[in-house]
Amino acid sequence: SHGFPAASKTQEQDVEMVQKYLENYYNLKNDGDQIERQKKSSPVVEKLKQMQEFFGLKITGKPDAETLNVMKQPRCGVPDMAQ
Amino acid sequence: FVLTDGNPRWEKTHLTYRIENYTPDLPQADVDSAIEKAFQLWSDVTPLKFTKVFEDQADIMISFVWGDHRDNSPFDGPGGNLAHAFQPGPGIGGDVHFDEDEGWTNNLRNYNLYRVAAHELGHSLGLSHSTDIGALMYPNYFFTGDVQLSQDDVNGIQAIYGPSSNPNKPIAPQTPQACDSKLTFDAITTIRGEVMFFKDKFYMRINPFYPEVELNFISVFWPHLPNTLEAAYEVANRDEIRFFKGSKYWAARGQNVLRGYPKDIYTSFGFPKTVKNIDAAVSEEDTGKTYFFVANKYWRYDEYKRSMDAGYPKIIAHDFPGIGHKVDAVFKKDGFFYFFQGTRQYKYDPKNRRILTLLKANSWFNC
Repeated sequence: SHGFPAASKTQEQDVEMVQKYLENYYNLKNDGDQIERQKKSSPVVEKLKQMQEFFGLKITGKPDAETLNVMKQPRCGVPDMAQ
Repeated sequence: FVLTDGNPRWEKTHLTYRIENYTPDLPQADVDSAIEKAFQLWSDVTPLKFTKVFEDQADIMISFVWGDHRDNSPFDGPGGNLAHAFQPGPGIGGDVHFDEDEGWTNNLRNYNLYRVAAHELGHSLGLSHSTDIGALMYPNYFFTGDVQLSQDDVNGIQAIYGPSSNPNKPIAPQTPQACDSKLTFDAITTIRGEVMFFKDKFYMRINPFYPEVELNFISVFWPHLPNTLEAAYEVANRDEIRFFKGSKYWAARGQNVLRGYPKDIYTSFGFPKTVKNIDAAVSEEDTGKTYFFVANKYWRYDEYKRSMDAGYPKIIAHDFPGIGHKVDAVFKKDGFFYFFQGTRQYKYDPKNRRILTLLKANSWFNC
């Protein structure tokens, strides 16, 4: 076998960025569970939906291009959701 | 707007602030000025007064710090997280920290200190982030050249401290709401098959993939255009958009404003000097004729000959029956002209020279 298809470098980076963003600004608890293996109703998906709703994005619970684009924009360090 | 959880506020209206250290990116006087102006924005619309002190503990301590600076909220290097502030309260309460790993500027380059300070002080006074993209308290950094509290910011801070006593408080711009029945437009144009609506410093766009109307700053696409526009039209066969403000205009291909602009409308189109600005414009791809609307008259320009057709200006009411006086905006789609006057929109059939339908200006937004 040529081995399991590896996630592209940028994808891995994006996954880390999404995780960090949600921890910083949406109170995601860091339980080490990465976003890829998330089930439908996982905390990461819920927090992603919260962030998408806040920014008026389509609420998919998935780190789509539009959502990643917003996450990459420079911003204030204060969380969007009360701690 | 959002008030911080627990509604923290300062119980006194006279607050002190101290700048503990200075960024090497700017002259000290520029930092002092940026911070002072940022405080002024908030004191203009509330009973709050701010006094700068130079030693000991002030209510709001302002500093430039790197990385982990022992407040349990480490910075992250260049970009990303630019600054943060703490809600009203003793000790670290109200304090503002700027990430020294950023470049701090006093102009359009990233990141404008005055703009970021104005946002952070909102937190120091008890505001959290707003979902209104036109508000200073929106979490992401946008800088279009001017720093103003939006009505959303004013509503938020006055919910905490009440209004200011000064009678001539500044008028705060309102972020346009797609489904506001009083919505009017400054300019509208087609762009590569889409329609883009312009209002104040914002564009609004119907995006086939999203239910929501997209609203953002014009400067997101065209940072060098003026903050507000008066007319815009597309020359589709040249993939060019032209934006008008006063007697000047800019041409862009996609997001790139073409070199050598702005130009003036007199030299380029042959308008008389009596014309001070264009109200609305639309170009017909099939004929290459562009119609410019100015007050109650209109001109017709030939894009191929690049000259104004003879016999103009003419009276709008004579040649576009029912479209009486001044036109705010106009665009052409699927063979019909859509004229906008205030909150009204007229679907006009140029072949039979008659109005087909009267619509609300925001009928394209599926409210």
